[in-house]
Amino acid sequence: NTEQEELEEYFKDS
Amino acid sequence: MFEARLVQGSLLKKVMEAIKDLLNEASFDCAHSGILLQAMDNSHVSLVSLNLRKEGFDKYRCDRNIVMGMNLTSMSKILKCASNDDIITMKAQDSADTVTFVFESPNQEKVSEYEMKLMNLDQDQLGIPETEYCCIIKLPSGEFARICRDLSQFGESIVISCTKEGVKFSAAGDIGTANIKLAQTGTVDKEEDAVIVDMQEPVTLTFSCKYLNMFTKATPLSPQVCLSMSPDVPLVVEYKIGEIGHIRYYLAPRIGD
Repeated sequence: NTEQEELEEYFKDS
Repeated sequence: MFEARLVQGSLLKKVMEAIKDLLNEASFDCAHSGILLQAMDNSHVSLVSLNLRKEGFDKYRCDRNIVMGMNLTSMSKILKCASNDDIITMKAQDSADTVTFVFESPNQEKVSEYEMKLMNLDQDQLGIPETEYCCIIKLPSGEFARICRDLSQFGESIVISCTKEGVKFSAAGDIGTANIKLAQTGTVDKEEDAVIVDMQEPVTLTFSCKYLNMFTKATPLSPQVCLSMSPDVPLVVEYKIGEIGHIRYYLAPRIGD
């Protein structure tokens, strides 16, 4: 699921 | 020793209603400054961030930081045993494996104590980046809940489009299409009835109806909700929790709709 990946990436990048 | 006493115990009951459908379990990080909870929902599609400041409690003591992993289904069962006008206290010893909930009736004639086992949760440390949002929309929370509910009859997604004129919510599906436009309000008697749009750039994004509807479970916490949007970053749906803190939900935009 791409939305899941986007969200995880957004919060992990910080 | 950790102890947090809230005269307006109903707020804690409402917080539980606002998170229990999204999270099965979560860690409550208790520190000197207050209580924080940050967790991805069960399907990792949204993130819940809860902040309860110590100043909002009638009594707050936290000698050393503790992380309390709680099963929210169990916690919800326990909080259902509290009446709406009960005073609620949460307390735990520093290295305890249980948390105690104390419910006092306003006249102190009934005092109930419930002890719940804590869990060891291995949760990812997540950081929420500082983001400048292109559009910040404030609207009555009941109105937002109504829009999400009404549009969910049309499709699985809601398109939120914000311009300087106002905000438009749309959905499309087998039965047809739906469009709801809210204009910025002029002067209103009550601040909570206002629709306020603070826009730097117009933004249009698509979100899952199911999740927006789950976020609206927080409606009883606050008469207003704040939506923050920028292209390609998660939407933030924020409800204030009285004077005590806030709950924020983050939801990634739908891709390829």
